Amino acid sequence: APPEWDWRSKGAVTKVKDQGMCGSCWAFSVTGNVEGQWFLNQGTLLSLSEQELLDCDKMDKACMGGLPSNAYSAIKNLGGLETEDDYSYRGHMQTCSFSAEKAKVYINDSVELSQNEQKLAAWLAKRGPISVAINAFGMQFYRHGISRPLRPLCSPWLIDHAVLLVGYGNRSDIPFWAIKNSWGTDWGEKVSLAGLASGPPAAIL
Amino acid sequence: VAAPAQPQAASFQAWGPPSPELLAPARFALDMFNRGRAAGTRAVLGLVRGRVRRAGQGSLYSLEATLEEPPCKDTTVCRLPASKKTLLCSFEVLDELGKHVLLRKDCDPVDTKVPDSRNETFSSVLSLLNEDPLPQDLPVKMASIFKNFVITYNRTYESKEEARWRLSVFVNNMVRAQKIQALDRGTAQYGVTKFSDLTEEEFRTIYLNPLLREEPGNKMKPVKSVGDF
Repeated sequence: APPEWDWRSKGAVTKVKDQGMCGSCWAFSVTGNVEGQWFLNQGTLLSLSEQELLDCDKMDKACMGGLPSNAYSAIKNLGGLETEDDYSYRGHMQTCSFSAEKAKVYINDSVELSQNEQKLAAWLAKRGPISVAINAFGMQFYRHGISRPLRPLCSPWLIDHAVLLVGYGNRSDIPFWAIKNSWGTDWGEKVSLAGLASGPPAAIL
Repeated sequence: VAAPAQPQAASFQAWGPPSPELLAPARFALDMFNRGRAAGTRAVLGLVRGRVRRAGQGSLYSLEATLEEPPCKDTTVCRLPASKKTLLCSFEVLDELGKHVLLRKDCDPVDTKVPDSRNETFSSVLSLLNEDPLPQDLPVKMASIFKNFVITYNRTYESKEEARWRLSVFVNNMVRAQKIQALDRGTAQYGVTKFSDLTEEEFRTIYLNPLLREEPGNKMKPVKSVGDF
């Protein structure tokens, strides 16, 4: 893997979105991953619909939570994703109004990546942003910087929030993953990226 | 008698030589402070006060100590000769099964404590929380920070009771944020965010996704390698 990487400055990441008062992080993590894949494979960055997943993904529970792995199979079964503009976000579940004719993107399959961080970094740099789930410990009060909780807090039993890995690197020898969250633009670290006068805020883990 | 389920919060002991209970963590903190210092340049422990909070098999010591730094005449150690100096330090030491971990060290020459410029109001107020007795103007300071929060994030509350409740949640969250700060080993800054008036339960219920922990979900094929399409 290259020493650092950031898809935000390579056009593969849409602006930060806001899930509102709804446990729909899983939908934003998945659309972010598919947005990146569509950009890298088709050359177009489209902002895709989370509301479609809230309404039409019957395996998951909309604002009560969901799993990315279910969401990928729902996207396959539905026949694709509409854009954010065509099927805009409401922040609560409604009747499914997906229309296959309006789907702008589709996926063939989904895979599970290694949990080895070196392999993840290599995959991210070559293949695009990755949907991951983390422990949101401390994120309620996170303002900026590299967050490194004590190891016991990184237990898989405490996973409770899905986000998008958009890059990695290190600052003064502290390695970090850059994550794109879905809590709106008034949360997290605002960064200025090459090419983006003021980049979308993202947290740094 | 079984230990109580909730962590015990002992009150701050008065300044004085370290009490037997505080001696071990105080000495550990001093050793950490002196690590790497040559003989003759090490600081000496002065007065100590502090409190201990117990939870499970661990104890968290919040200490304040004065350290006496010896005069420094050796130009290879300090560029300018320095007379004897007293430092006021605050330490947080975690003791788990006899193993000490220094969670926080904060030392300044006496009377020149400089607040954290980036998060000034937050840390200076929190140090107020640690004072004993609480200063009279603490409510005023808290209220002004809370007011800034309400204006910044355009909060509205249905009633005065609701506002008062939210203020108490806000204050409690500031203490929680400081604890998280103390536990963090990176460069992250924790403090006031748009979620600062939500209880942990509210935040977890509204914004987080417990399903991620509970259900395995649809099984996906593992990717073989980076090159695997």
